[in-house]
Amino acid sequence: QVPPPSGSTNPFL
Amino acid sequence: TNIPWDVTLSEKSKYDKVFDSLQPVNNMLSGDKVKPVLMNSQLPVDILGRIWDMSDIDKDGYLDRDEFAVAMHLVYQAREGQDIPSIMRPGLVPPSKR
Repeated sequence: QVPPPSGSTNPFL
Repeated sequence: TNIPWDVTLSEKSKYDKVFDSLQPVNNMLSGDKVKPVLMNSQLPVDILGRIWDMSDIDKDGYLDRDEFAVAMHLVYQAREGQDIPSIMRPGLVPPSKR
Protein backbone atom coordinates (compact mmCIF):
# COMPACT_ATOMS: atom_id res chain seq x y z
CA GLN A 1 0.00 0.00 0.00
CA VAL A 2 1.24 3.48 -0.90
CA PRO A 3 1.00 6.06 1.90
CA PRO A 4 -0.93 9.25 1.11
CA PRO A 5 1.30 11.99 -0.33
CA SER A 6 0.22 14.62 2.19
CA GLY A 7 2.27 13.02 4.94
CA SER A 8 -0.79 12.82 7.16
CA THR A 9 -2.64 9.53 7.23
CA ASN A 10 -5.81 11.23 8.49
CA PRO A 11 -8.21 12.20 5.67
CA PHE A 12 -10.04 14.60 8.00
CA LEU A 13 -7.04 16.87 8.64
CA THR B 1 -6.89 -9.94 26.49
CA ASN B 2 -10.08 -11.61 27.69
CA ILE B 3 -11.98 -8.33 27.55
CA PRO B 4 -14.83 -8.60 25.03
CA TRP B 5 -14.67 -6.33 21.99
CA ASP B 6 -16.99 -3.31 22.27
CA VAL B 7 -18.18 -4.04 18.72
CA THR B 8 -20.88 -6.69 19.05
CA LEU B 9 -21.35 -9.49 16.53
CA SER B 10 -24.53 -7.93 15.15
CA GLU B 11 -22.80 -4.57 14.78
CA LYS B 12 -19.81 -6.23 13.11
CA SER B 13 -21.97 -7.97 10.55
CA LYS B 14 -23.70 -4.67 9.73
CA TYR B 15 -20.37 -2.82 9.36
CA ASP B 16 -18.85 -5.67 7.32
CA LYS B 17 -21.62 -5.24 4.75
CA VAL B 18 -20.83 -1.54 4.45
CA PHE B 19 -17.10 -2.36 4.25
CA ASP B 20 -17.65 -4.80 1.38
CA SER B 21 -19.96 -2.37 -0.44
CA LEU B 22 -17.07 0.13 -0.61
CA GLN B 23 -15.01 -2.29 -2.74
CA PRO B 24 -11.93 -2.68 -0.54
CA VAL B 25 -8.58 -3.26 -2.25
CA ASN B 26 -6.48 -5.97 -0.59
CA ASN B 27 -9.11 -5.96 2.18
CA MET B 28 -8.33 -2.32 2.96
CA LEU B 29 -10.23 0.94 2.46
CA SER B 30 -8.42 4.20 1.75
CA GLY B 31 -9.33 7.42 3.52
CA ASP B 32 -10.90 8.62 0.26
CA LYS B 33 -13.44 5.81 0.43
CA VAL B 34 -14.13 5.99 4.16
CA LYS B 35 -14.40 9.77 4.44
CA PRO B 36 -17.77 10.21 2.62
CA VAL B 37 -19.32 7.42 4.69
CA LEU B 38 -18.28 9.07 7.93
CA MET B 39 -19.30 12.52 6.63
CA ASN B 40 -22.81 11.11 6.13
CA SER B 41 -23.09 10.94 9.91
CA GLN B 42 -23.27 14.79 9.99
CA LEU B 43 -20.80 14.77 12.86
CA PRO B 44 -18.29 17.66 13.06
CA VAL B 45 -15.12 17.09 11.05
CA ASP B 46 -12.90 17.38 14.13
CA ILE B 47 -14.85 14.57 15.78
CA LEU B 48 -14.52 12.45 12.63
CA GLY B 49 -10.78 13.16 12.59
CA ARG B 50 -10.50 11.89 16.14
CA ILE B 51 -12.54 8.81 15.24
CA TRP B 52 -10.20 8.13 12.31
CA ASP B 53 -7.14 8.48 14.56
CA MET B 54 -8.60 6.01 17.05
CA SER B 55 -9.59 3.55 14.33
CA ASP B 56 -6.47 3.52 12.14
CA ILE B 57 -4.58 1.59 14.77
CA ASP B 58 -1.47 0.96 12.65
CA LYS B 59 -1.56 4.54 11.24
CA ASP B 60 -1.11 3.36 7.66
CA GLY B 61 -3.81 5.63 6.22
CA TYR B 62 -6.09 2.69 5.44
CA LEU B 63 -8.76 0.90 7.45
CA ASP B 64 -8.98 -2.85 7.37
CA ARG B 65 -12.22 -4.66 8.22
CA ASP B 66 -11.71 -4.52 11.99
CA GLU B 67 -10.45 -0.93 12.02
CA PHE B 68 -13.46 0.10 9.94
CA ALA B 69 -15.78 -1.56 12.45
CA VAL B 70 -14.16 0.47 15.25
CA ALA B 71 -14.69 3.66 13.23
CA MET B 72 -18.35 2.89 12.58
CA HIS B 73 -18.88 1.89 16.22
CA LEU B 74 -17.47 5.25 17.39
CA VAL B 75 -19.59 7.13 14.84
CA TYR B 76 -22.75 5.49 16.16
CA GLN B 77 -21.68 6.20 19.75
CA ALA B 78 -21.03 9.85 18.93
CA ARG B 79 -24.40 10.09 17.18
CA GLU B 80 -26.00 8.88 20.40
CA GLY B 81 -24.30 11.72 22.24
CA GLN B 82 -21.57 9.66 23.86
CA ASP B 83 -18.10 11.14 24.14
CA ILE B 84 -15.35 9.85 21.90
CA PRO B 85 -12.70 8.41 24.21
CA SER B 86 -9.40 10.31 24.12
CA ILE B 87 -7.38 7.15 24.54
CA MET B 88 -7.92 3.72 23.07
CA ARG B 89 -9.81 1.64 25.62
CA PRO B 90 -8.76 -2.02 25.70
CA GLY B 91 -12.30 -3.02 24.78
CA LEU B 92 -12.12 -0.97 21.58
CA VAL B 93 -9.04 -2.72 20.23
CA PRO B 94 -10.08 -5.53 17.88
CA PRO B 95 -9.05 -8.92 19.30
CA SER B 96 -6.91 -9.45 16.17
CA LYS B 97 -4.73 -6.46 17.11
CA ARG B 98 -4.11 -7.06 20.81
